[in-house]
Amino acid sequence: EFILNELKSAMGIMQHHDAITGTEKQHVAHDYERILSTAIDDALLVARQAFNKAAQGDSGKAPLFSYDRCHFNESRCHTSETSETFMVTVYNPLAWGVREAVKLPVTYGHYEVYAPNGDKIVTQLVEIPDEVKRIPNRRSEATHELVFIAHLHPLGVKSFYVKRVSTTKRAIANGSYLEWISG
Amino acid sequence: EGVRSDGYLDRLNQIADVKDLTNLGLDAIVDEGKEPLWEDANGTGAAFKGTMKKRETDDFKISFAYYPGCLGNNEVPANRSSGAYIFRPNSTKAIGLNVESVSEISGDLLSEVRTKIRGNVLSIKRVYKEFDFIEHEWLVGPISVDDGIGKEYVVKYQTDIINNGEFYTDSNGRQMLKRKLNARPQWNLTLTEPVPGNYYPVTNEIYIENGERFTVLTDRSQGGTSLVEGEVELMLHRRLLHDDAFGVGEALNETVLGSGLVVRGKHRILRSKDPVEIAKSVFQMHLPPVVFVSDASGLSYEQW
Repeated sequence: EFILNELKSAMGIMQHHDAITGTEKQHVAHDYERILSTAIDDALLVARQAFNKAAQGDSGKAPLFSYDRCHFNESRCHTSETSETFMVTVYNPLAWGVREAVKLPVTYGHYEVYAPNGDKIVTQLVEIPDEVKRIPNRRSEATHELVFIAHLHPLGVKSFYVKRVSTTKRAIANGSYLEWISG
Repeated sequence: EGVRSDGYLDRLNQIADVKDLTNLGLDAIVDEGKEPLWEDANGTGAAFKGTMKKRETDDFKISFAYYPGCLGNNEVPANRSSGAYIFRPNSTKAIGLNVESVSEISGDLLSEVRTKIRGNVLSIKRVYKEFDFIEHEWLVGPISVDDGIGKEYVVKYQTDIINNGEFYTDSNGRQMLKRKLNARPQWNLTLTEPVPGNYYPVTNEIYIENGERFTVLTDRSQGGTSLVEGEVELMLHRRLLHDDAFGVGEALNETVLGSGLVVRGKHRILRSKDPVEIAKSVFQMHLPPVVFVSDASGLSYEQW
């Protein structure tokens, strides 16, 4: 509870009109980033414990999964970029069913994604634009985004299994790439 | 593959030929070469045109521009600088940004057109096979201020809708309010700032209508307006070099590693008039699914 209170407290501070609009001094902006970032990192502890508890049941075994913080706004995620197999857990906070595109930063390769019922689902590998790769201070090996559509129940959680199959196959990115370069 | 040219007309013809390669509901993203794919004449900015097979009326252009920031000594309102609190361009006409290159991606789930635009702007217009909306992903920055001029970047959606100077924005996420160009409902208005005086807060949604409707949903609060008939304009990013004397005491000039910030976001474009569908889309923009990624090394598919 005290960990979640830290995030609640940080979110309270972020309601200030300067934090919302960005009219604070620069050093205050950096302080807001520090407060919020620390609170989010700490709150992930709770998510890790909750998911491991759900995954293990009463077996009492050591934790199976670690949940790292992904930076989807920069198309980077250490786990999906470096792991041969990883799990994607998606929670729908809305009270109605939604379909949403999930995009996972990955390195070039061939991937298979399995839905909770065990079926392999359709995916598409889309190259990350150079402009994103050049974002200052972005540290990532990701070259592509693996896209699939998640069908989510109201307030539901679904788990997808992703497996990297090959790294050498040519023409893995399914889809046509056409480029025109201006004179 | 292999379709390249340096010539403008060649390019148009080739793009028209290429349309069959798109295997989604996106009807070629170009319109059979009847209209220019992009235009850069008159400094009005770069644009490309899109049509969707499902809805023939999904026809609009996207262009980008920037307003140069005003510079003054802040002693009287007429000398106010554009700054953190104040949007005050030194011109009523935004400076258009031309297209540098266009590329297209098409696959099993989505098709997209990526337009690289002068001034560090990337525009991606995306259509999903499963969804009815058009997604416009934009990436702006770092904004160059090497010329000593602060800049405020906007995106313009140009449609054929005759909206008679009227547009609608949400009231801090509550009801939609009608806005009228150069007018206020309660008093006679004379605007000294014709552009900012017509800007309104857009927390979720801005739309224009006249029989048909063109709605843009934002993923964050932005400023928006409709200065030209059939057009929706939203401000995306700002980098300014002077304080506006409203208290912050600094110019809005944030940097990372010495260069300006890059902002990346999405707009969702809807043509539906169904209020339930639109309201749901608004919620889905603001409360998207939460995605956790965890390493599963040592966990086989069977074990999972």
